[in-house]
Amino acid sequence: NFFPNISSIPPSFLPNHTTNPWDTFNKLSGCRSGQKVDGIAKLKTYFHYFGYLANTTGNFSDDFDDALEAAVKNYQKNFNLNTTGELDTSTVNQILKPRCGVPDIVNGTTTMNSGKTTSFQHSVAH
Amino acid sequence: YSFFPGTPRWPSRRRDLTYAFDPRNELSEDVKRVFANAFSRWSEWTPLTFTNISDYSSADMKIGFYSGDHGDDEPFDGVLGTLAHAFAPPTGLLHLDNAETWIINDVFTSGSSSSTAMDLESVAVHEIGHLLGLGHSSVENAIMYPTIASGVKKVELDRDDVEGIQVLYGTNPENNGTVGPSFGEREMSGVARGSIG
Repeated sequence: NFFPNISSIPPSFLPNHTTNPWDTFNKLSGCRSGQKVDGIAKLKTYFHYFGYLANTTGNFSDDFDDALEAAVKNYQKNFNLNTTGELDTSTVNQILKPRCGVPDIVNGTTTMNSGKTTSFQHSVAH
Repeated sequence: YSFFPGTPRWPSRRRDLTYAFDPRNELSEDVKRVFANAFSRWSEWTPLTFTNISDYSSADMKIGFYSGDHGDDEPFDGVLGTLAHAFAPPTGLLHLDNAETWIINDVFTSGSSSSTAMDLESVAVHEIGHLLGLGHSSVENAIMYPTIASGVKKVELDRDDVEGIQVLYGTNPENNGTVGPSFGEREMSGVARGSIG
């Protein structure tokens, strides 16, 4: 489906006729740790695919558990979002964006923001 | 910028790399020209050169458009979602989702999100970064930032991209501006800017 410009795209290719495979994540907006919501398992698959979540069991539950919260926090760090650990609107909007299929975290390591040591971790507390 | 684990890169004896398109795609010259432009974004700042050859099997980098499960355990998911993926050196595979609506000529204006159309050169420049050994970056304006909105054209390397690729391959001896694009220069070019790392 190659087109020289947007105006040359036939109506059958416009948004009303297409769906983003991640659109269902919209309904998870506002979810936080401790909740159980339909669709969380699919979100965990998303985070697993991009390297944020390990899968030790072979499948995922719909529980918003500690591992998912940590994954969300790392994702938020990598994309310069507020590190809340919750699926706030800005985080869900970022997740919905089309993206490269290469994982952000490979074999558990990354030098994106979540893999960097922040300066305050080197400071000495009073 | 980031690198893949182990920092894989093309060996120092191989600076003149070749690429070819999967002949089954029967791509037009217009589409091939988009990739030539995308490769030139990287050769501008490095000693690497890229030549399109017709022999797909012998090319260093192989480019193809595929749908769904296409044999590398990384199936595409239809319109939007994941757009493309590429493998670190020396694998040299660049795959794009055939289901996307690809724009090959038009200059988008930022925010024209009324379409699901994706700019092909923008995605190609990003994936070539992977072919050369770069991972993803948290710098929003970097080419190697993982996401791109529909209807957005983003093809110029950010300073973060240039610094990363020059760690792997050094500078282009024919390019005097070897330190990479500066914040000020990019602002003058009219590219929309956000934060810079």
